[in-house]
This record gives sequence, structure tokens and C-alpha cells, in this order.
Amino acid sequence: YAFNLMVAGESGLGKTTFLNTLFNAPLTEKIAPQNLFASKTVEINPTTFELTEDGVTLFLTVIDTPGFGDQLNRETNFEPIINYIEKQHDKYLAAERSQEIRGNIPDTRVHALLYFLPPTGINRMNDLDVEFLQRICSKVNVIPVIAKADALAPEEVSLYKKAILRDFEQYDIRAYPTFHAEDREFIAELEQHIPFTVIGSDKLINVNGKMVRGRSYRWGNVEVENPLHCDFVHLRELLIGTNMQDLIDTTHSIHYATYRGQKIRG
Amino acid sequence: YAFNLMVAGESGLGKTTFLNTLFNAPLTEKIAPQNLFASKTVEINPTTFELTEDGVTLFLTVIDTPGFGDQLNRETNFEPIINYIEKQHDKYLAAERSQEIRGNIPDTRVHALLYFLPPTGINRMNDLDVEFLQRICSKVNVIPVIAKADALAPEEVSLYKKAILRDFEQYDIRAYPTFHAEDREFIAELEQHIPFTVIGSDKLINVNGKMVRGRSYRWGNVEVENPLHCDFVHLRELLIGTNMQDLIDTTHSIHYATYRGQKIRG
Ligand SMILES: Nc1nc2c(ncn2[C@@H]2O[C@H](COP(=O)(O)OP(=O)(O)O)[C@@H](O)[C@H]2O)c(=O)[nH]1
Ligand SMILES: Nc1nc2c(ncn2[C@@H]2O[C@H](COP(=O)(O)OP(=O)(O)O)[C@@H](O)[C@H]2O)c(=O)[nH]1
Repeated sequence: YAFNLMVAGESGLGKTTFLNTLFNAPLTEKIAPQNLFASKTVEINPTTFELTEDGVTLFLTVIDTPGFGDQLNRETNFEPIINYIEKQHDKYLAAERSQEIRGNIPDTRVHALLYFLPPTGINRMNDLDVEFLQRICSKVNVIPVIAKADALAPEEVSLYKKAILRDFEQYDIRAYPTFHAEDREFIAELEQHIPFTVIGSDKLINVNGKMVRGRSYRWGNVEVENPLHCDFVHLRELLIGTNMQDLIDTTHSIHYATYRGQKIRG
Repeated sequence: YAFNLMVAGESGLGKTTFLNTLFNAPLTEKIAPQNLFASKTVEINPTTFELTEDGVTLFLTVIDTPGFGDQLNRETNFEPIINYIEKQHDKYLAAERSQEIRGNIPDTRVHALLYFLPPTGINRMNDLDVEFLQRICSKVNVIPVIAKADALAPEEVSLYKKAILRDFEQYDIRAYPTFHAEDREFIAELEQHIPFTVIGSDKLINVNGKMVRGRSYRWGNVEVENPLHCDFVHLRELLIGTNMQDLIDTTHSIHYATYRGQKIRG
């Protein structure tokens, strides 16, 4: 059971913290960002973790992309990511052609790209995000999320979500699950929340006597798993609960198929 | 009495909101950012307001710089700003040379540049901010602030401030009031808080029966003027209270003098 999850977005949007929160496991020591220096280019860092729950083992490969958005000139940010994604398709194609049985081919293809949008709250997406999403959404399942959503007041969240969805439409950005999802059973309900807002935390805080994941401010406590505070529980449900298999399947039936078709036609 | 304040920093960091909060006046209609489209270049937008309080009239010119940090390739972001600053020095120099009495020369020189840093909380500044501040701090009084500080928990604020000050030192970034301030009477006390954290709000919220500037979240109410929530009151004290005259004077005695010296030497 292998799931390959890429994360991208500017530094400091809480990507590493979010991953630790999602898998309820301190992955930080292995994928801790090297924050002391800005990267001159985007690095591709795949790290594989073995997570066992109820006797089921998941080989989770997290692909971090430190350096994205960091440079003064960000025009070369997309290539390393696109190259990595396509290279995994090439590997799979080569294995298929060498007559490997499908079940035996190790699947390193990126099953989902979690893309972190900054919580600016203004009524348009920024150039970097638009251009990247336009280019990448036809190559991989992209799930955009609004990072650090504790910086957005309730009315700002709904305005910002509307602005983002309007920009997705205008710029032809096809995000999962609206696009590509073949298992639509839970999609209608989940779609009410997209783009999902996320808040992440390495810490446990005391809320009404219970220790929960959250952030403690002088003016109050933010709870990661409180659906009134952010959409974390819905995103987790999608990623790990209902749609993980669909993300894996559609990577093969849609994105890999498209890539393979382009390669064959030459 | 003329004060010329420039603001810069990426879109969506709350610059316009902050200005409205600072001057307790809805300047928004005049300097509302055109958020629907990302600028291809940095624009320089000076707007002059007449603010009268206790019979004293202040001609406040706010110079907004929409487009800063917005583009994929941000290498040309600095030129429009540097050109504007130097052009005002040129204007003043020309007036001086035409034998105008100093008191009669209209002073359009930028007295302070309020630079907004994103609340990433990571332990380094980003390339754009470092390179811009390095270039600009020898030309104008720069006051860096940490924007949207309600995204930072108390311990994150102190770590981030330390990281920023360490980077200022490492990259030779000279910020006001530590550098350039000639009126040092209140500086020692204000320096305990730099870089100032700011939170801005157009709205009034009810806190213990009082209507105050703030942001209302589901988990609590943030108060702009509560020193436990951010350093807004200290920054306001510096800018409008104790050091406005010093910002004007040092622009003439330090930055203009430096520029004039370079022009004369040729
Ligand atoms: N306000 C806020 N801060 C967060 C959140 N998640 C993480 N942070 C903080 O943001 C900083 C950067 O987080 P990190 O996970 O390293 O970001 P990355 O560079 O995107 O991997 C850390 O100080 C985190 O504690 C969040 O949901 N809200
Ligand atoms: N979390 C937070 N949001 C803010 C703050 N100040 C403004 N905002 C919101 O951020 C968004 C952008 O603000 P704006 O002033 O237009 O940013 P500008 O592009 O830098 O001028 C608006 O939705 C504001 O309500 C703040 O201090 N904290």
C-alpha cells in the first residue's frame, strides 16, 4: 500500500507542520525544512515513512519542495517539480514495457499534490500560484488548500474561497476533487468546503479539559479539528479516509494515461 | 507640516488596512489597492490627505507601492521605488540651488518607509525582503514591521523577532530607529519591541463593553491597541507621537545630505 504525496507552496506556510498534524506523527525530524538559508532553486526531497495502523502498513512517501517561491526570480520554480512528476511516469512506462506484471511495478508516481495558498484574503490569486497551478493541474491530482487559516476571520474565509474558485474558473485550473475524481460518493458534500482551509499544529493545548491539536493565542485557542475553525477534518477525510485509493487510481487512469499517450504519439 | 510616508511589502499583508487604522480615518477610498489584477510592475501612488487635529493640520502624503513582490520575476521591483525616492531628493536639490529659502521649499522627500514583513515565523527572512532592505536602508528611514501578527503565537513572535534582527545584523540592514534616529529620548524603550508587530482593522469590535479596533475570530477577539496582542501602540507612538519630526529632520540631515554629497562628487 503506497501513497505518494507531494507538497508545494511558499516557505513558512506551515506545510511541514500540516504533514505532522495530518499523520499524527512527528515526521519533522526527517522532513524538517532547512530554514536558515533560502534555496537558490527548488529541491525535490522524497522521504518514505512506514505508518502502521490496525495492522495495515502504509508506505507514505512525502515529497517536499523547499525553495518554491523563495527566489527573486521565480521563473525556474516549476521545472524541477514537473520533471520529477514526469520522471516517475517514465519509470512506470519503462517497467510496463519490460513486461512487468502491473501489481509488481513499484508505484512512485505522485498521487496528489497538496498546494498551499497564502492566507492573504485579497480578491485574487497571485501570479506564482496561478501560473504554477495552470501548468501542473493537467499532470497530477492537485488539491489546493488555504494555509494558516487562523489568519482569516469567518467572513474573510468565504470571500477568499469565492475569489479563488472564480480564479480557478477564469484560469482553467482543474483541482481535485472537482476534476479527475472518479469515486464521487462523498465529493458533493466535501465540495461545499473547497478550497479547504487548514491550520496545523505540533502542540497539544487544553480545551475544556481535553488535550487537542491547536494553537494557543493570548486572545483564544484555535482547534485544528474543530470544523468551525478550519476544514482540516474534511481534508483529512478526503486524503486518508475516502479518496486515497481514488487518488492512486486516477493518477494511473487519467494522468499517467495522458502522459503515456503523449509519449507514444511522440 | 508635511509628512511623507511610503509603504511597501507584498500584496495582502494588510498595508492599506494598517494605514486606515493608524490615522483613524478611512483613507481606503483613495488608496484602496486594485486587487483584482496583479501588477506587471511596481506602481508608485502618492496620495495627499489633510488631517486636522486640535487645530493642527498635517499634510500627510501616503505613497503606496502596489505590485511589489507580485510578479514571477521580481528583480525589477526595486527600481521604481529607488527612482521615486531619488527624484524627490533631486527636486529638493534643484530648489535649493535656485536659491529658495529652505522653509519655502515644498518637501516631497520620503520621510519614512514602512516595510511589511510576512508573518511566516520561520527563522530567516526571505530573499526579496533582504535584498530590498539592503538596497533601500541607506536611502531612506526604513521602519520594518511584522504584518498580520495575529498569525503568530507569543513564543513565535519572540523567535521571529530574534531571527529578523539577526538577519539585519548579518546582512547589514540599518533600520530606524536603531540607526539614523537623532532624537534618542524614547528610543531605548521603543527598541525593546522592534521589529514592531502590527495588526490592523477597519472594524470596531465589542470588548468588555467597549468598542475598539479589532478582529473578531470564532476563537476570540484580537485588539489592535492591546500591547499584549501587538506593538501597534508603540509604532504609532514612534511615527506620529515622538519621532515624526525626527524622521523629517534625519531625512534632510542624513539621507538627503548623503545623496547631495554623491551628486556633487559626480
Ligand atoms: N498561524 C499559523 N502558524 C502556523 C500554522 N502551521 C504552522 N505554523 C507556524 O508557521 C511556521 C512555519 O511552519 P512550517 O511548517 O515550518 O512551514 P513550511 O516552511 O511551509 O514547511 C512555524 O512557526 C509554525 O509553528 C498554522 O496553521 N497557523
Ligand atoms: N489576519 C489579519 N488580516 C488582516 C490584517 N489587516 C488586514 N487584514 C486583512 O488582509 C486583507 C488584505 O488587507 P489589505 O489592507 O488590502 O492588504 P494590502 O494589499 O497589503 O494593502 C483584508 O482582507 C484585510 O481585512 C491583520 O492585521 N491581520
